[in-house]
Amino acid sequence: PGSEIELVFRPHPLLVNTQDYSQTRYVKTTANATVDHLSKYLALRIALEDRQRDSQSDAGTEKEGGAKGEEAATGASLKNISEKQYTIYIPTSGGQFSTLNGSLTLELVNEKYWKVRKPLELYYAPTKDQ
Amino acid sequence: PGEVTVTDVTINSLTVTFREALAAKGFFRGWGLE
Repeated sequence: PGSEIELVFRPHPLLVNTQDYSQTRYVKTTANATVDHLSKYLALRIALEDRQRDSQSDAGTEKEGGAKGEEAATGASLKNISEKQYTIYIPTSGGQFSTLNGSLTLELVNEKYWKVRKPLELYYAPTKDQ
Repeated sequence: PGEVTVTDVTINSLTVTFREALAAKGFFRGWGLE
């Protein structure tokens, strides 16, 4: 658990509309984090960033009492964040992508699938049945 | 690397910390991405 994993995290080039998600994320975490942790992290970050964008676009037009409503809605939406919202993929040698099982630790993914001494490259897409 | 965000995520009682930067340079240890 003491060692650290560095990873470059991008939207899946074939499954994701890059206008919706274009950001490359540079992430560090501990080696004991699982793929499910990463997926839940992503869902949380995207929800928070959406909320920030919405509040910025509403600035100046919000009426008295609006902030409380937004806060309540945000609290509720963050409670619903789940590791099932996004599926994580790793590129394979043939230019294909393999789905990663949520229970795998990132240390195991690094050793079993990645094997090279550079930051782990992972891709994400909304889970199909969402 | 610009702003670094720190986020804790818990699943089944195991909490791990994620740190995210706006760029790899100065954040990752190397391997051609500095």
